[in-house]
Amino acid sequence: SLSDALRNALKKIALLGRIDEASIKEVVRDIQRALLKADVNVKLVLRVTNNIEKRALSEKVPPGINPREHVIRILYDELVQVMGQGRSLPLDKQRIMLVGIYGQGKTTSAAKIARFLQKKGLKVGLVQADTHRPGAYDQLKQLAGQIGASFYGDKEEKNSVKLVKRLLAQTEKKDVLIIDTSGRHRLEKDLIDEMKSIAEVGKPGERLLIVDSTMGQAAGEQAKAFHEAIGLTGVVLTKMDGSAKGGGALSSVAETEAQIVFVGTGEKPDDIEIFDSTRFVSQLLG
Amino acid sequence: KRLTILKLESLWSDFEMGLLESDVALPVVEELRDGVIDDLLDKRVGLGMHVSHLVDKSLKKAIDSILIEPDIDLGKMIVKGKPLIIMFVGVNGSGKTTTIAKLAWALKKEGHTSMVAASDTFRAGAIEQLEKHCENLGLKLVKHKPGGDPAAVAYDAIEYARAHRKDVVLIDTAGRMQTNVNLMAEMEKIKRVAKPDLIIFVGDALTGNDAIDQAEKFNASVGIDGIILTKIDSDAKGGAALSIGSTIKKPILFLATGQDYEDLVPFDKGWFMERLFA
Ligand SMILES: Nc1nc2c(ncn2[C@@H]2O[C@H](COP(=O)(O)OP(=O)(O)OP(=O)(O)O)[C@@H](O)[C@H]2O)c(=O)[nH]1
Ligand SMILES: Nc1nc2c(ncn2[C@@H]2O[C@H](COP(=O)(O)OP(=O)(O)OP(=O)(O)O)[C@@H](O)[C@H]2O)c(=O)[nH]1
Ligand SMILES: [Mg+2]
Ligand SMILES: [Mg+2]
Repeated sequence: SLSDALRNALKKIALLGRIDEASIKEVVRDIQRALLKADVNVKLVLRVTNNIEKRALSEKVPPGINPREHVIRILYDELVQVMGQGRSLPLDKQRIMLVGIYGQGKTTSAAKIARFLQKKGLKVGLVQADTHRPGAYDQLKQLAGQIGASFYGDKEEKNSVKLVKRLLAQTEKKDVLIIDTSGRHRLEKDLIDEMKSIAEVGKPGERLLIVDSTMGQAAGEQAKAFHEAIGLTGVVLTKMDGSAKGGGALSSVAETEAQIVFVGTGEKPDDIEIFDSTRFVSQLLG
Repeated sequence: KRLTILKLESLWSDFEMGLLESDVALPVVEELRDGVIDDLLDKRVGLGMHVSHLVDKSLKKAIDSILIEPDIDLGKMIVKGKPLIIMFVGVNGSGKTTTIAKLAWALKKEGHTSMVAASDTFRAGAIEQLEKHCENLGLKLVKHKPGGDPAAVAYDAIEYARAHRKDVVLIDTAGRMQTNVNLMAEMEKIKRVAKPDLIIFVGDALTGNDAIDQAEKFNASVGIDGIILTKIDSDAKGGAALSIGSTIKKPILFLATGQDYEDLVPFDKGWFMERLFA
């Protein structure tokens, strides 16, 4: 599905019956507008559209295909290449650590991922490692209660690294442990160090970056910093039930090579979906 | 010689890139472009005049006219004997609850008594989060059971404020997507019952183009009197300030710059312009 603007731009190529420089330049300009409005990183937009233009002019249109379809295929192909195919979490014993910027949906996603894995028959424990935010303990504890997952936390402990070490020692009978951490951003050196220490102590096999789909141009740089700190194994894109297209997700993947594992689509523990690359791209352009 | 559209457009593309990378939403960037081209097209350029300098000046003038000077002085709005009712709205996770605590602290330092209404009756831990802040700041919190009616909480808080002569009632509402019809209707109900003197939109400075849709829909729904932009400390360039401000033509009152109660500063146009062009 393409936005009306893109569909109109491509009509010209359909009418022309071939792709010439002038018509592809016009289409590229409209693709750029669509991607920028979807919050895709400016430099990434230029890179992707340069590729599209080059390929549209140099690749022969396959026989029996309308040149308009040919351009659409190249467009999808280029974006899916950047986006990746996504990946699934193993349905097995694992430790998952959730990190990300303030308010992007970590705590809520912890409950969603727990619920998802519980439905697959795994026993899940939620580990509350946010010692900074007021009410963080109560928030995750209540969510754990809602889904019947085990909860590990300590309202008194102020040192999150010590806390994680101690809590993980109490969690033997669980298949999956999900560690919810405090919000932080790339300029907070002490909090980035805290995150590194939690990862060292918790040794999570999965380190997932939670990314809000409404994020703008800052997404790429932030994701890069988190990746350089602890090495991300996946991305969870949240709040896709709103109107944002999630263009920042492209940068989060492009800058880290981490694939998208889940998409959050609401506030309740059931509001989570497996990532579908083609569907994501068509929403981006729609 | 006179400035041609070609010359202007070629110079504009550098400025455009900078604005987009600073998170100014695309429609607003295009509006600025039209304004600058209108302003400079056919203008006579003398020898030695740098055209890009003219574009820079014209752009800064356009932005300066978009950003409305904050004209709301909370302290001055407080009338003894009648509580000033301020309602905070915005999408999920933008920083409403934390901003309320900061504003209460700022008001306290100026000698005003404020209290809080826990009208987010939905989210896990929402009431506990506010309880902690109110405990830290010595503020009265009116709350009901989780799942209660947000409008009823606001009503009770206002009754309490009148009975106990509180200067300000700060109403914390749940985050909501501007596209969720039911939640937008719930927000309108809170407004109808509470009749706030001010409705403040709390927006995340990291937001991209969605800032426009958020601002439009929240403004159309309950009417926004002022904006507070949060998480400026995350190095967000803050273009969202321009996107939101130009879309609903309302002033940005404060910028939130961190986790502590002190981290709330009055919006300053000059500082913002400098940061945007940094
Ligand atoms: N509509 C919608 N809301 C979401 C989604 N994910 C999270 N939220 C909401 O976003 C807000 C912030 O979510 P949290 O889980 O508290 O975010 P966080 O990253 O843990 O925040 P910090 O711990 O403060 O950094 C809450 O109101 C959530 O209900 C989603 O997919 N859709
Ligand atoms: N760095 C930084 N973090 C902030 C700022 N304002 C709020 N936060 C953090 O952002 C997260 C979300 O803040 P909340 O106040 O819970 O946001 P909210 O809008 O009330 O969230 P919901 O009620 O779930 O919609 C918390 O971790 C806050 O500490 C700010 O100016 N800078
Ligand atoms: Mg959290
Ligand atoms: Mg809140």
